[in-house]
Amino acid sequence: MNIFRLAGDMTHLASVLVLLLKIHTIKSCSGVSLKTQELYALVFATRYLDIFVTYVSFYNTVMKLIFLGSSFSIVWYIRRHRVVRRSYDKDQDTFRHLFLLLPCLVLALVINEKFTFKEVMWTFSIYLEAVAILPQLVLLQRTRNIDNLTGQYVFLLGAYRALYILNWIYRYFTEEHYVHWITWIAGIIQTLLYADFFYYYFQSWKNSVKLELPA
Amino acid sequence: SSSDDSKDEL
Repeated sequence: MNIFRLAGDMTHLASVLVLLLKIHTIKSCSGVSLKTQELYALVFATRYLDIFVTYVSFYNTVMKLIFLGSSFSIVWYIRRHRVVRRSYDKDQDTFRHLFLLLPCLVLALVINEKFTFKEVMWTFSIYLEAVAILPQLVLLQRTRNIDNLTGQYVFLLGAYRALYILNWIYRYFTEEHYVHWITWIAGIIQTLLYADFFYYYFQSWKNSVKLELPA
Repeated sequence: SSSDDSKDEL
C-alpha cells in the first residue's frame, strides 16, 4: 500500500467519522442529504458483497466493516432517531434516487468486465459512488448555508477522491498489469464533481469568511 | 477479473 492510498483511506474515514460525530453529538443532521447517505450505504453494501468470502487483509476487512457500519448508522440516525430526524431538511432534499440508480444499473449491466452477479454489482457500486454526492451538492447549493462540519465532510470526501487518483497513477507506474479503465474513468468523473465546491471552499478559507455557495 | 485485482482497494 502506498502513501496516497493510505492518506486517501484516512481522509475517507475522517469524512465519515466527522459526519457521524456531528450527528451524534449535536443531535442534528441539518444540511446533510439523506439521499446521498442512502446511496453510499447501497454503494458499500453492493461493493462488499463478498466481505466474508474474499479475504484481502485485516486492514481491508476492518475498513469495510467501518464503512458499512457508519453509513448504515448515519441513515438510521436521520430516519429513525427521535431527535435527529426532526432536523432533517426533507423539503430541500428532493433529489430522486432513481435518476441516479437506474442509469448506473443499466451502465453496469452493459459496461463491465465480466457478466456475473458479483462483478455487475461491484461495477454498479463504482458507478453509483461516482454520482452519489450529487444530492448533497444540490442540497448545499439550495440551502447555501453550510455549517463548518458539513463543509469539512464534503471537503474530506473530495480529498479522498483526489488522493485515490494519485494512488492509481503511482500504482500504474510501479505495478504490472494495473490498468482499470472502469474505476479510473468513474473516479475521475467523481473527483471533477467536487471541483466547483473546492473552488469556493478554498476561496472562503483564503479570505477567512464563512463558506457560501453562489445561488 | 480486474475487480479481483483491485479488490484490495476500498
